[in-house]
Amino acid sequence: MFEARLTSAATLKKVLEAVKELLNEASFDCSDSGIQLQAMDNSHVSLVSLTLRSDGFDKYRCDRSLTMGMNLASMSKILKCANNDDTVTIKAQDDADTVTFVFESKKQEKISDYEMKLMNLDQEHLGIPETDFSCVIRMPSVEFARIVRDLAQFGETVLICCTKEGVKFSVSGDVGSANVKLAQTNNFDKEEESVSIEMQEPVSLSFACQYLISFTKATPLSPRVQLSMSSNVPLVVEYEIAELGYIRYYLAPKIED
Amino acid sequence: TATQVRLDGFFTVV
Repeated sequence: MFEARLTSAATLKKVLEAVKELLNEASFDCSDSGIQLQAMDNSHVSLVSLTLRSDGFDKYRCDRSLTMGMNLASMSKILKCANNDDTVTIKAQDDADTVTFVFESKKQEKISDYEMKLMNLDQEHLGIPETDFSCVIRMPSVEFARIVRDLAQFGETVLICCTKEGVKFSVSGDVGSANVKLAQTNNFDKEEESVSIEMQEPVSLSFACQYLISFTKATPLSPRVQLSMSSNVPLVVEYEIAELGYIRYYLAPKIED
Repeated sequence: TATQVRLDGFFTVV
């Protein structure tokens, strides 16, 4: 028996919004410790890694580890039927071929359940090596989303250059070029608005704007985002999900011909 | 122009 309950369906809706642009379907691995999802997009350029810890749920029970392959478009249709403040419970029997979502309104006057067929997804698990990153940038997630959206209008590739002074995002295309420089702030009063950089050595890497835009769909999950970069390894874009876990996106760089 | 690299080379299948 598997059962996981969250008092606010809004969180699950935001999690799904954060993954469904990159993935059509995904396996949710459920165990004692929580729910994990790891999948690459179809083109194998980006990878989504989601962890929802069992202690972050209002109720969590997982008698036997199980993998639930879900079509994310179908899951999205179901979650649209929940109000943001509904309690959501995800249920499955051991070895089941369906999963059930139960939505309960705050006053319990409305209870709905939606059963969805599970899929057999033959997804391989990837070992992600631990990396000591040359640069780790922390900034407001809204600011990152804004920069990516603004710059993507002018080109397909963004060059991210990080030094100890700050981080520069640059794009060039048919129209011309655009640069956004963010200096490191020492804004201790408003930590949420600060830009901080931990740098071992400067890094310059190019990435496809289209993927970064997809990653920023996670913005509603967290006020902060962390970008980790080292030369010639994938970028890691991480959003913490308060008291529940995190979503990390890995993006392979673009390399000059 | 820059070429998009795939992730496969960076991670190993476990």
